[in-house]
Amino acid sequence: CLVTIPLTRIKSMRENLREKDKLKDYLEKHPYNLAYKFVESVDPDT
Amino acid sequence: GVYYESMRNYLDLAYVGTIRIGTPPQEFKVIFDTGSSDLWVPSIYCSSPACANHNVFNPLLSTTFRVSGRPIHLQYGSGTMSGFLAYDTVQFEGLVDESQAFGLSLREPGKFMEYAVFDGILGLAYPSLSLQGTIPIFDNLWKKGLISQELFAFYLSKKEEEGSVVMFGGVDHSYYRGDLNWVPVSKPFYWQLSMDSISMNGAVIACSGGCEAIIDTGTSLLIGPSSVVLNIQKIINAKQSYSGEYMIDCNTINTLPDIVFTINGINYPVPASAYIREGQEGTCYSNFDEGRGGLFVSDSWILGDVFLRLYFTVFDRGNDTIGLAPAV
Repeated sequence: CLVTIPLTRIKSMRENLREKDKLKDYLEKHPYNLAYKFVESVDPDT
Repeated sequence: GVYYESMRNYLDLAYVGTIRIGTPPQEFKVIFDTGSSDLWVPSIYCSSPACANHNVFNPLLSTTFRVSGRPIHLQYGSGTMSGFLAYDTVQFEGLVDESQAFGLSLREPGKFMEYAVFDGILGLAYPSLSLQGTIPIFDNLWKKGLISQELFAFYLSKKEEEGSVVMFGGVDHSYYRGDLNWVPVSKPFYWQLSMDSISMNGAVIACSGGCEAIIDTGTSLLIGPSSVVLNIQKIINAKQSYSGEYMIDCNTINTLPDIVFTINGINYPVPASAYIREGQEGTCYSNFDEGRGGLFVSDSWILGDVFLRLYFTVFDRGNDTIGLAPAV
């Protein structure tokens, strides 16, 4: 059977941040990257 | 040990669907994301300010909840999410997937998540990308015989807020024109394919000699290697603004030519009305952006919603192929 799920287009975080004049801050702190890497380590908090 | 999964920024995620987790079901708005493979939502134990704005899962209210006890730590471009692995029934549109593994966050990634209009992420990439030892949702739907074909497809509407859909187990032909062109997945990790070139007015402007591209519903823009994207920004006369984005004269939407992505010998033109986006107050921005680090060391591209709004896309796990056709 074909199952169709409706998707709603939302305002992106980018637009939200820009409207609140926080986009520059974000982009400086978090340049775009998409890199998956599994690094086995122990998170001290955990 | 704890596995770090470095996921990308959530800056541009823009299409959400509703799922329910638990018995009785608790409702969440999630991104159906072909650029990752795990399902996670915030938990009631989450201490981050971002969780105050989102629906949170309360395990104590679900009679079908099972905790695995295994901590997970998902690292993002925009911060880190710490949490733990759990199992429960996940439902959407009549599909009921029992004992589905999912992440419950104790801490949300970065304070910027406060600006995210979604609660969590439902990953639809390959199982090789998922947290070790877990089975992604789509694989469970198929293994449990809940869908009749091992594929899913996206239609992203160009204008309206509503009208976009993701369909599982089959393809509704009313969402595209002509025939689907099938492209082999070049590496079953992301939904990755080999692209021939990117050109404008017949001249190759990027990806000369071929490159790799990922079709990613969890990205809005067209993301490529810095140097190449900078060249494209120059060609379309986009100028970097103080916020780091590239702004462009809105009038050029009517004059700039298509930028053509050639994949498997077929041309997929992207008109200026798609690679330029109109913001507020009559400002326009380029929909090309630079990727940095990791994947972008090589000549790889991410084709996000800008591309998916133009081309109906079928993600066929049964044949490891991607089907593309002009969207209606």
